[in-house]
Amino acid sequence: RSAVHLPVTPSNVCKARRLYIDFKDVGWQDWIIAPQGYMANYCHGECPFPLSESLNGTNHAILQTLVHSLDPHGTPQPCCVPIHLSPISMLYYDNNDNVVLRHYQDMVVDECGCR
Amino acid sequence: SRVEEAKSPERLFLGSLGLSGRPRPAGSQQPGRHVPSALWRMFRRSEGDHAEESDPCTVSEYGVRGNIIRYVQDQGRLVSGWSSSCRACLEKQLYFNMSVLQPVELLSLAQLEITFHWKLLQGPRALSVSLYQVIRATLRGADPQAGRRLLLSQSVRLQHEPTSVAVDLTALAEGWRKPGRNYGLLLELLPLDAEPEELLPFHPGNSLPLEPASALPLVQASLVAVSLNPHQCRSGRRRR
Repeated sequence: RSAVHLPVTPSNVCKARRLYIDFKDVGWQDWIIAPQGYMANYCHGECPFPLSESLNGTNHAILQTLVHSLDPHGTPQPCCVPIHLSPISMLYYDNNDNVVLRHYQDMVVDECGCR
Repeated sequence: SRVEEAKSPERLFLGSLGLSGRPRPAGSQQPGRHVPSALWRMFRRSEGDHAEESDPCTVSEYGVRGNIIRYVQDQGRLVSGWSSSCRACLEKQLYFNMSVLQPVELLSLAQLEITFHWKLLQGPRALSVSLYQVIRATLRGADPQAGRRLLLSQSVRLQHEPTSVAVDLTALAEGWRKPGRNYGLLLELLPLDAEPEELLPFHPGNSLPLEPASALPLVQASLVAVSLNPHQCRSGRRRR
């Protein structure tokens, strides 16, 4: 079978998008002392064939895009997912009135890739 | 109904953050509570320009591994006036609930910080500070010395600003995590360079040569507990 090439505009390609999470929006502003929100970001976009290097695809993802191009209905494109995340610190009161500073890993999406 | 729908994933997420549920709103905290300046400094440093170079699972201020820093509040009561073993002493019970740490957490450091809030009416003064571990509950009438072990004895010069003392209690606090093993601490304070009649301020109802700052407790104690949740601190990651 011949490969099906679907047009993908650059704006549709998998990449990190800006997302600011305001703790007020999730109703946590009353117990989180700081920060009031943070730039969490998210991954969105397509992983088209052929995968370019900038899409950080695994060997598996490269093959999956190839199979997808041959059989778009039977095999989905690889997923656009976070491949590098970083931590943030949060300062809050716990239920025992203690003040807690805690570092949380994997809170900010720095980089996305096709997996 | 959307609120109810959101609660289940919220619980999952809070659980992954090490919380059993939403903590009480900060607005309901006791009056006079504040975020210790040291914690603010650590928080700001973690947000700073050089934060990427530091390890989020090491607390450089204390030189220990950890991703959680708690200021555990003292729940002990002030036994104002005469101590059972020292008539001129001020006696304060200290109690820190270490069950707030999750079993999975590894305690790296427990540092007791005692701050004395006194204004001085005349000249510099010194306090003799004795800190005891309460080993077991003593019965009424029993020798109060028998149920306690001396941890610290030192004199502290009172300044015109709050004076602090720090004591490493890591090993002791680790023991407090076991159920039924925490009888707390006892703090005894004795003014060293005061005449006997000047010691009366510690007895309720007398004049106050050492005037307490009105809005603050005489003695404020916090236990800084640094712990590491190994599930939340994988190696080889760099912070943002």
